[in-house]
Order: sequence, then C-alpha cells, then structure tokens
Amino acid sequence: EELFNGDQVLRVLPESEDHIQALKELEEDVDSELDFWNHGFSTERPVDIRVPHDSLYAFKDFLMENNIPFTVMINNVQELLDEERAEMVNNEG
Amino acid sequence: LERKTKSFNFAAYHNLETIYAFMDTLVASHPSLISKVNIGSSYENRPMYALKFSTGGVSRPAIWVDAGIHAREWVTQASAVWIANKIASDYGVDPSVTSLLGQMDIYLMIVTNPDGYAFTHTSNRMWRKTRSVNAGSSCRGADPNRNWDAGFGGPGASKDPCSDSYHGPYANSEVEVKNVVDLIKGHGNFKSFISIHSYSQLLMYPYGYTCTDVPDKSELHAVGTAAIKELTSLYNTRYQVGSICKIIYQASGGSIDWTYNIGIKYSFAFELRDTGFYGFLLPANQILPTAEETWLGLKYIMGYVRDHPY
Repeated sequence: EELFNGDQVLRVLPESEDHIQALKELEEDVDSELDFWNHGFSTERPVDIRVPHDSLYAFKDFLMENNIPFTVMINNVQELLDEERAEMVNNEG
Repeated sequence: LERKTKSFNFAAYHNLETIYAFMDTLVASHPSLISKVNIGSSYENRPMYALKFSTGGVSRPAIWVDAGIHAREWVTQASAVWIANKIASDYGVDPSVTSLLGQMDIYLMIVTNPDGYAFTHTSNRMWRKTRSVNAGSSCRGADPNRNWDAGFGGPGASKDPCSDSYHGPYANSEVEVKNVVDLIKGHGNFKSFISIHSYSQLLMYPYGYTCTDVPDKSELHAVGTAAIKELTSLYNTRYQVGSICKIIYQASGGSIDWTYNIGIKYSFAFELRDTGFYGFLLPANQILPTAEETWLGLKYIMGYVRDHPY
C-alpha cells in the first residue's frame, strides 16, 4: 500500500502567463512525481498539487524563485488518510 | 440478517463490495421500480452495474447519471449511493420525482470505474485512472474522461501513459468507457447525460475539447444556472457555471462532449464540493450535505429535461 507520510498539498495561485507556463512544464514532467489535483491552469483558479515529502523543499524553492504564490492546503496527507481509515473501520464495526 | 437500506450508513465511505451489496438491497426493496443492469465488465473483470429506475414502458426517454469515473473522487460514489436511495424513497412521495419517473427512466451508475475504486481502497488512495496495462510502459491505466471519441488525443490530455490525464491508445480503448458507450448507443433514447466528479464546485456543459460555444449554449447555461440556484439554496455552497473549456481548461476526450455530439443535448458535468481544504479527502461528515445539495441541482435538471422534450 502506498503511504503519503509527509506529503503536502500546496494550493498554488498563478498570477501570470509565466507562472502558468512553469506549471504546465512541471505537469508534463511525470518524473517530477507531482500529483496535480487540478488539470489545466488559469490565473482565475488555484491549482492544488500533492507534493511528495522528498520533493517538498525543492518544489517550494522553485515556487519562491519564480515568485509563484502558494499556501499549504493539507499539511500531511497521510494524517488525513489515517483519520479516514479509522473512521471507516469504526463504521464497519 | 435482514438487510435494509434504512440501516445503511450513508454518512460513511464504503468499499466496492459494500456498495454493490447496497445496490442489491435497494433493488430488493423496490423491485417494481429498480433493476440492476449489468453493462459489462471492467478491465479486471469486475461487473459494472447501472441502477435503472423505471415505471414501465419500452425505450422510454431516459436520463443517465454516472459517478466515480475518477476513482479517488470518493464523495461522488458516496453521493450517488445516497441519491439512489433518495430517488427510490421519493418516488410516490415527491410529485416531481413521481412525475419524472412516470415519463422517463433514470440510469444511475454509482461506480463507473470499479477497478480504480477498488485500487483506491487497497493500494493507492490517490488513484484516478483505470487499471489497464499499457503496452511498453510500466505505468498502468488511462484517464477514462480523456478516452471518449470527442476530440480524442487533442489538447488537455497527455500521451504519456504515466500521466494522470493519459488519454489511452485510442478512443474507447478503456472497456469501462466502451461499456457505457455501447449502452448509450444501444438504448438510443437518452435525453440527458450527467457525469459527477469532484471537486471545486462547478457545473459544466460542453465543450471541453474546443473553446467554441455549443449551439445550445444559452439554454444549457440558463439550465445550469437555475440548477445551481437550487443547489446553493441548501447550504449556500458557491458554484460556477460554464463550458468546460471556458471555466476550467481545454480537455479533450471527455464524456459529455461525446454525448452532446451524438445528440444528447442536456449533457452536464458536476464537480462537487470540497469545502476548500480537503480536495479528494473530503471528510465523511460532508457526504450527506454534499449529496443533499447535489440532489437539488440534479432534480432541477431532470425536471427541466422532462418538461422540454426534443
């Protein structure tokens, strides 16, 4: 089973065509292991991206270097999944 | 043990087996209204079922509703379970539902991507695609909402099998898509096709593969706007209404573009709520409010379709 310990979901707020282009290139690079929760980008809508723990620092640096605003939407994906699983087990009982 | 739908916990996420068992219970509880239609099998040989709500007649005009084509969008399967029960329990009680089913059939597919859904429960909660093997690649699956024969392979879909938006080797290559296509074509009298996704609170109409307006844009926009007014009335959840291309992005190979192009005018796609903080991990306590508000929007569209035959 794949675990997501320390993965975060960042809410990225592109503000220009340059930002959008940078995100498009990242999305096409499947080796980056970024999980884009929204496909297609505009300056009107935020983009949520699940970032593996090992890539967090590099990706946040990339966003800051390119002046792309972001916030942390989910701090630890696995914590939410654990809560979800516990609730399901409880419901099964 | 006596199985009853009223003891089912609609406010929880369930695995595929439990949802399929619920469907059997629902059918058994309403045998003159609901039947289970096996539309084929998935890539991994799981049966694919649509619930058919019908009060009789032959080849009646029909409305299609599907949920869960993207496996990880769990609130959609959960909402569809609640909606199935709602349709059954409101028939004969709610005049709008009763009148609708007096004239039309409803097909509701709760788990449109059963392999993917099972995989989200056992191996990877974040899985979106089908589970088909891609020749020459170690990555599996195609995005079943990039695999329909509508601008297939165009912008807004990936040719990389490892991408979450991989369009597949050819249109309808995914058996889950082909099974639905065959049912829709074979039936021949669907008047509306509604696909339920999550998240981000949108109600969309065609097109996605091009930013050109559909000929019925004005009517679809008006219907969508009115449906969202109903939806919003319950919990004030804010939705946007528009064409896929204009309000999100250009995306080729989507289901509602194909259905619109074969003549199903009232083709819509919902993106249900996520409350802004959870994405695909919407807490289970949000299932009921999501389903309740979605039902109001759905019911408006269904009523409009009933009242505007074409």
